[in-house]
Amino acid sequence: CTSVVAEDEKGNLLHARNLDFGLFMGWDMKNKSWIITEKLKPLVVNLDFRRNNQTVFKSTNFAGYVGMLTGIKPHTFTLTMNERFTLDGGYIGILEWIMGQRDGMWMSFLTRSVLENATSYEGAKRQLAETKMLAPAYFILGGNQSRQGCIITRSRLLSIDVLEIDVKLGRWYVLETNYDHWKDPLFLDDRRTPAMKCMNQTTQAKISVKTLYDVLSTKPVLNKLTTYTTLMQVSEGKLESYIRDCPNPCMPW
Amino acid sequence: STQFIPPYTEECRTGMYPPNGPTFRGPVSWYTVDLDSPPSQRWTAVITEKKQDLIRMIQAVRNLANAFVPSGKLIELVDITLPLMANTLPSPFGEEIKGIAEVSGVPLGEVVLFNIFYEIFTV
Repeated sequence: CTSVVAEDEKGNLLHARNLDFGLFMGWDMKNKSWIITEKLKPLVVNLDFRRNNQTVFKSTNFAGYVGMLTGIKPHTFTLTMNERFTLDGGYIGILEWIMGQRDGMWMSFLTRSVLENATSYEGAKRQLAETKMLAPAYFILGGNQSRQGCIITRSRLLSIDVLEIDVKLGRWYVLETNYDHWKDPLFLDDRRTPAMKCMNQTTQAKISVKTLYDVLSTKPVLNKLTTYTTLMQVSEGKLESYIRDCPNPCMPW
Repeated sequence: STQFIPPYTEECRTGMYPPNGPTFRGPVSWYTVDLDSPPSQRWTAVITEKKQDLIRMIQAVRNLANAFVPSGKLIELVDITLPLMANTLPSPFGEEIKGIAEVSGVPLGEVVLFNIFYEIFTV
């Protein structure tokens, strides 16, 4: 996965993501594609969660999955999550759960409850940073005013790091793939470098939904695991998603 | 231009929006989830329409599991133990997952597996 929150020169926050999933879950030699990835693509849906006939939040989901991986609380905040791999992983959280220790939150149920109940960027950030979880994760959060964009690097128990947008430091976007931002990504899976190269080439002056889509359409940011691309504009309360393909030659991940 | 050796890094794309061409498979449909309705009924509209796709995706996961454990014991374990897990999930998620299993006809354990896959997959 690749998630990015960017602030344009007018102080608008834009949030975009590629959802990549299905690694090592069966490779279709004939079609040069991942079996599960291809089965997930027809399940991609946009959802408008309503209460009293008012939109509470909107999301892009796989039908049948009740948690959230990509969502927007219109005019308030935007949220995506990317997978994080550590030895202290979800299987430990599941074992604790089975043994009856149930004070942790399942990752996608946490994101769902944040989108449903948080009423501000700061409130959402606090919940995502402080709630004990069953598995580690990266939460990428965008707000509705200048400098409100961050990557929260989570272990099961702690918030290890929060990297914020800081335009004064020249950091007008934050971008996360699936590696801690203070470490180099695995050389076999470096989607961060090409993505940042294209963001820097775009420049803050020209960042928009269109140019974010360009960045997420550039191989290997776009790869054989990419199921959908979502573009979100918090100030307009807008979410749009597109099902993707990656024509050969294309990286398997 | 694309380099023809891995990782096939391209020059930064431009002009890809609005989505078109070989990297664009199609748009995504919108559905409403009514949070005022009972959790077990919230997903009925979505699942009724996506039922076959969900069944195909679950079957692909089953095939994968059976490739690892040809005896079928792994799927059996999922179908026996994970429904118990559904009762331990916080509300409203457990009820929503049961509603999805009901509407789709997919065994409850396999819908639970789909929904906790993130934690399991970190294995």
